[in-house]
Amino acid sequence: TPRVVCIINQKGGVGKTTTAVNLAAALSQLGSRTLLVDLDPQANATLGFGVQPSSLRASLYDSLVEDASIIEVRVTGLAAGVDLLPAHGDMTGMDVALQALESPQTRLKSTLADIRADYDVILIDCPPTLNQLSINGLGAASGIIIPMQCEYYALEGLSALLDTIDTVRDAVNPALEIDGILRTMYDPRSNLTRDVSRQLVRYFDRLLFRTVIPRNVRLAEAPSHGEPATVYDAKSRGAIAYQALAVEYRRRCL
Amino acid sequence: TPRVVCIINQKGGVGKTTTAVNLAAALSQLGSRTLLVDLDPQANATLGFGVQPSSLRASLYDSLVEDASIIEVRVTGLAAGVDLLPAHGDMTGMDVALQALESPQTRLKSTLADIRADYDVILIDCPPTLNQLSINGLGAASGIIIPMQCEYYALEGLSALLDTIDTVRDAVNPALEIDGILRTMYDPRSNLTRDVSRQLVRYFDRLLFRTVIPRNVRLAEAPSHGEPATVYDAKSRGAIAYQALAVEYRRRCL
Ligand SMILES: Nc1ncnc2c1ncn2[C@@H]1O[C@H](COP(=O)(O)OP(=O)(O)OP(=O)(O)O)[C@@H](O)[C@H]1O
Ligand SMILES: Nc1ncnc2c1ncn2[C@@H]1O[C@H](COP(=O)(O)OP(=O)(O)OP(=O)(O)O)[C@@H](O)[C@H]1O
Ligand SMILES: [Mg+2]
Ligand SMILES: [Mg+2]
Repeated sequence: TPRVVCIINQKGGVGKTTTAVNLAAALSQLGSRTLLVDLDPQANATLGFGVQPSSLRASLYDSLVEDASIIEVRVTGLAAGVDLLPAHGDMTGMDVALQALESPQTRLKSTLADIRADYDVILIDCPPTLNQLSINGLGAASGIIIPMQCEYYALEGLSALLDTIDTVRDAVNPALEIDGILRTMYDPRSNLTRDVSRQLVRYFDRLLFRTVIPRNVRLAEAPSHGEPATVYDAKSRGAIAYQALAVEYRRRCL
Repeated sequence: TPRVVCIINQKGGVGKTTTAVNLAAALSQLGSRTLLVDLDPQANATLGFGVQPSSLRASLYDSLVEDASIIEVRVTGLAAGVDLLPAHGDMTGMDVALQALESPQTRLKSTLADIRADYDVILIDCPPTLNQLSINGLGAASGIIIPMQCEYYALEGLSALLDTIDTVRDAVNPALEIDGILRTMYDPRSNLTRDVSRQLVRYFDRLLFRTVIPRNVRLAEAPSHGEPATVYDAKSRGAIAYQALAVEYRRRCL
């Protein structure tokens, strides 16, 4: 039975999608059967694998709200052997649509039931907001990865995120645990980055992944080629860091 | 009567809050009476002026949902003479609370009615999602500033944002217009940044502000001191760029 992991942080632009796409690819390249779920209406994780949302027959919206078969929605044959449940812009108004359904918070969990046995790990990329979509992600998951840019606003938002996780654990999903906090876009020359990182080590040392993702332009370039950086430029510092994270993640959590 | 401007982009981490805080301060320093409205439950614009959300008697939540007087919520006496309508974490579940009210999409517009005459310009910092809070912002505004990081995912999200703006203009607020697209965190040494910027010039030249905000660490450091960069380090490249933007904005839109 697979480990289902939510990649979440309501702070925008901290590297959630870049982590979801590259960790999924790196885990798959190490032999873990991997599914990536794109819960963000921006559909960035979908684009990161070169899939244009407008070209799809069906998206996650259809299986979460309209009960379309998850097998019809799943995209296979992608880079690094990762399978994908793609997102679509029509998920933008999803909160209201979900509220009208029975047990709105666990739709994703029941949707995944048909295919979960095919995988060793399922990664869920979340939108930058604590809404019904991200609650669905937390409801379906057993683990959580929190990407963290080492800057002031991101640090300030961390305690609100940890409170939300506690609330969901108590109300919806008692099995939920934090697999780790991942430092992203790390620039060792910046005092701010080092200061914030020192605070993370002081208050959250046990939760921090030892792997730190450096700022590396190849990670930002890869999506325009429709491939994870671990495929587009496997020798780049960014790709190597995500490969190291995959090794650490398998050892620590799988 | 003031110009009310929404600073919006559903792509996360593109510099919305940094633009709202620093442009508000720079406009106020040039003599425009300025109000900053923080519509994001992360309350980053509130933190950017050194105000701790937990220490407040009331927040925007109280006036939007509970009809508390806007005068009680407003914070004055801040850096650079900017007034603030602060946010609070309890705004996270706002979408559901707003839906239950009469005319949910124009609550902000009617809330601002009592104090708008005190100002020349009102800036609204929006959350990284197209939900009821950001629709409220668009419903109250006459202008829009779109901060844009020159990277692939941000560029891909632009057309979805422009569609949403068209929808709100047709359904809720016919006066809505785009004041400009602002290139942020611009790194001239990066091919990706220059490529994306060239595409913006090709397709959106008329909408682009001539001022470009460089990547400058002082902009990221200033919030931890509770001040805009135009106050914390007025001679820094980031602060100078926002002062130039304020001059361009006054000439072009006020
Ligand atoms: N380590 C890195 N080095 C350089 N660029 C990076 C790195 N990680 C991410 N990026 C780039 O920074 C931007 C933000 O990253 P990304 O989109 O993955 O964040 P996110 O948290 O998913 O954003 P959102 O909140 O909008 O979902 C993207 O343009 C991405 O390509
Ligand atoms: N020009 C810049 N140079 C360097 N750092 C910057 C610049 N602009 C913003 N930052 C930093 O980048 C991070 C993201 O910026 P900011 O929080 O303003 O974006 P946002 O769009 O408001 O994010 P969100 O989507 O979470 O609301 C912050 O840590 C900020 O301090
Ligand atoms: Mg993302
Ligand atoms: Mg912000």
